[in-house]
Amino acid sequence: SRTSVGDVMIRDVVTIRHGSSVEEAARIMMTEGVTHLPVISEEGRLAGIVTAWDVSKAVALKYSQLEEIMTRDVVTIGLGDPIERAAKKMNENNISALPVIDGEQKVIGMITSDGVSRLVSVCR
Amino acid sequence: SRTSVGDVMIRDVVTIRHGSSVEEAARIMMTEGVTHLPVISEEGRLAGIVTAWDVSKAVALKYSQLEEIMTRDVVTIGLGDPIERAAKKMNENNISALPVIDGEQKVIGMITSDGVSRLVSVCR
Ligand SMILES: C[S@@+](CC[C@H](N)C(=O)[O-])C[C@H]1O[C@@H](n2cnc3c(N)ncnc32)[C@H](O)[C@@H]1O
Ligand SMILES: C[S@@+](CC[C@H](N)C(=O)[O-])C[C@H]1O[C@@H](n2cnc3c(N)ncnc32)[C@H](O)[C@@H]1O
Repeated sequence: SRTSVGDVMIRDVVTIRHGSSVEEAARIMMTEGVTHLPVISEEGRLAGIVTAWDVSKAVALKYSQLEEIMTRDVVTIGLGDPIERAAKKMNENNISALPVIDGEQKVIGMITSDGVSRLVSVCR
Repeated sequence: SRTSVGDVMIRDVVTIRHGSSVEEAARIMMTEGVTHLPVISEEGRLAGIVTAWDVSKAVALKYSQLEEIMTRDVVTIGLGDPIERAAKKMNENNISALPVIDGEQKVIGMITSDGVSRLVSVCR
């Protein structure tokens, strides 16, 4: 299909600052109703990602700092990439969200398996 | 399309017993790599659902019992329902998983937006 990541992605991405606590991440997820937070460095670049699953892991292992649970090596996608490529990347890595980044590692959007699944509910 | 819920659902569903703690839910999600746990009563019937998002909420609000965070009114789907109906139900309720139940409220499978998204990565 000719649907691109830019057609489906969330544009107002909720993020968290590098160096925050697990409790802060939990509070943001609760108030914003989101399960994935890109972690942003002081210069405004993508530094990692933390999800509700990571917060849950912190409960099991009694961790309190974001550093201890965030994933640094983030799988991302480009604005112009076809939606099938995003779905494939999420499936291959067993993840449910991909930050969309520009040429300077800045987060310009987020695509989730929820967003891709919604396409199926309207197109077939 | 003629893809049914039964064609795509997870059959080995990881669940949790009613009356468990938040920490127990977190431990199961970590070791099993899942983010959604149907809560099962002593008679083996669906009593609720708890997700990594709920565990994250428990961190923000300092809750420790499953009772305090689980959702009792569960949105479910039938084995023979078309996949589009599952995608629509998840989208309308802003949820990422639906337990598949039989006529006696027993959980026989689980369909997730990840599973639906995977269809897009292979079929289009
Ligand atoms: C393996 S997934 C399983 C649970 C669920 N599918 C999810 O995405 O949260 C959980 C792990 O994937 C990581 N993760 C989520 N999105 C990611 C992404 N775009 N790039 C790298 N890691 C990611 C999280 O930090 C977490 O440690
Ligand atoms: C509104 S969703 C938002 C986060 C994410 N999309 C998810 O599904 O976890 C989170 C809430 O939905 C609830 N939930 C998840 N799956 C559900 C289902 N099949 N039926 C009813 N509630 C569900 C969870 O218990 C949690 O309180």
